[in-house]
Amino acid sequence: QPRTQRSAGTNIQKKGMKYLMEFGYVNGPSLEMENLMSEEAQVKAIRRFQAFANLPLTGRLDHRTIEWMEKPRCGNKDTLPEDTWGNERKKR
Amino acid sequence: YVISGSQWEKTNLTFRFLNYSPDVKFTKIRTVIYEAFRVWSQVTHLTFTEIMFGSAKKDADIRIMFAQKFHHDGYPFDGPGNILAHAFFPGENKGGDAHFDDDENWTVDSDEGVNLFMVAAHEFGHALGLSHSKTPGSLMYPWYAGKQSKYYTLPKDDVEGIQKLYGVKNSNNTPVIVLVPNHEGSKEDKDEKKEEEEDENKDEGFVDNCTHKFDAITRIRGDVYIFKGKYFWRWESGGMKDSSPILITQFWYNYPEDSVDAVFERKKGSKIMFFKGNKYWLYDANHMEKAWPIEGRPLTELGLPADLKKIDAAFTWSYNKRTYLVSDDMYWKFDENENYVVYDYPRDMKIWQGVPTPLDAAFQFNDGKTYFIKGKHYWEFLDSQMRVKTKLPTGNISERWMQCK
Repeated sequence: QPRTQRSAGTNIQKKGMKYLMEFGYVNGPSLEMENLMSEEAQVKAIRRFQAFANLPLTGRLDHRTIEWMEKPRCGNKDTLPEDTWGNERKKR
Repeated sequence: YVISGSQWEKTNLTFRFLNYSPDVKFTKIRTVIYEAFRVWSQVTHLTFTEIMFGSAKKDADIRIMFAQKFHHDGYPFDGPGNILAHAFFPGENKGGDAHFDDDENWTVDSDEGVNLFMVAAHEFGHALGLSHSKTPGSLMYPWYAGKQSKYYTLPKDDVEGIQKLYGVKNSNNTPVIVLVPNHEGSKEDKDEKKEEEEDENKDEGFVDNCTHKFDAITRIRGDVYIFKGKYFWRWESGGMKDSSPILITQFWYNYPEDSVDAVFERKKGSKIMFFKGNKYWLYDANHMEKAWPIEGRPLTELGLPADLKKIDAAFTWSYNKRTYLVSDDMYWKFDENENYVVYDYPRDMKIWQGVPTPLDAAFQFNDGKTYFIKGKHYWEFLDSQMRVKTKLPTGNISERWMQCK
């Protein structure tokens, strides 16, 4: 990809991850861990958001997901039902 | 519906306006807010009573405020669009408070802008103990749904949620306006103030290293420096060699203040950064950085807000080698290379689970562990678990570092 497209993509990814952390979609202890998120964890977080917003579960920051993230909303976190976290919590 | 886990133990709640938005006439804002409360009181036993005059302390269960960007709660607003408002679940201090982003164009009866009634009714749902629902069309759905009919009735999902918390009510309730006298100067307030004054007086001419709390503790080139008033003590690896205090100005030449709020050693160039009030100073070893103004530079130069009174603690977290600045219940990540705070801060200190606020100091000791200091005590922090080791203090500062018993 041309360099500008690549950096635009990175920015979207970064912004998207920040949104998911801010609104409670990341199964981590803290926002301070943002740099340490694996790709798998990112896909899971995106899918959780897509499930909450009733979007197709692509696991990618596709245009519908981004569009939804840009909608005006309340600043409080979204509390996800326990089963949304799949086996992750049981394992721990 | 989703219940947050906290609820009010009473049904007669109070609310207060801390300010109004300039977008809408304040009488209209009041009417809309009453209507937003009525949405919830119509289906439960809840009543909402307005407190007209208040003090600086928490004087109403739900305090309503319009604010822009950084507004002293660790959750800054983001300018026009996206985040419109937020509210805290029931509880002490900020619990129950509802904040509205004043960068939005608030409207009451127009199709343009953001409808205050809908947002307020949603936020009061949080203030009463409801979390976001994933049911589209419910009031507690996180996304803004626009202006609704004048005769709005609470959707079934929300009715069930709130009735689960506060029971069912058949007849209508409306908020009652009651004038409550200002309780500023209550006995409790006075006692607290007196205690603070006594503590301050006791610190005058202080030289005792065993009985007091401290202003700042940091590690510089392997040694621990403990600051109190115009003095500091130096704890060298292996213990404190000399328990007598040293004047700050005797060591850091030309330091103009009579105490410090926070100190830390920067990774790059090992320069030492001092904070006092809304100013900061940079030292290279014992000397103030060349051409540094003696009165200090403003904290705003570091990207901190203009109304920030002081920094309580500054420390480099060993876990990620990043530097953090703490003030009251908020903190910022500080980029030493840019000499500026990272863009999406401040954040709430709650992330550092169990750390007491406001802090006096925080630092990393020779054992690699992070310690948070408040009063005469310290708390050991478990970095990988992002929480304090124990809720109660791990120990006493004087006993650990000042050879006191």
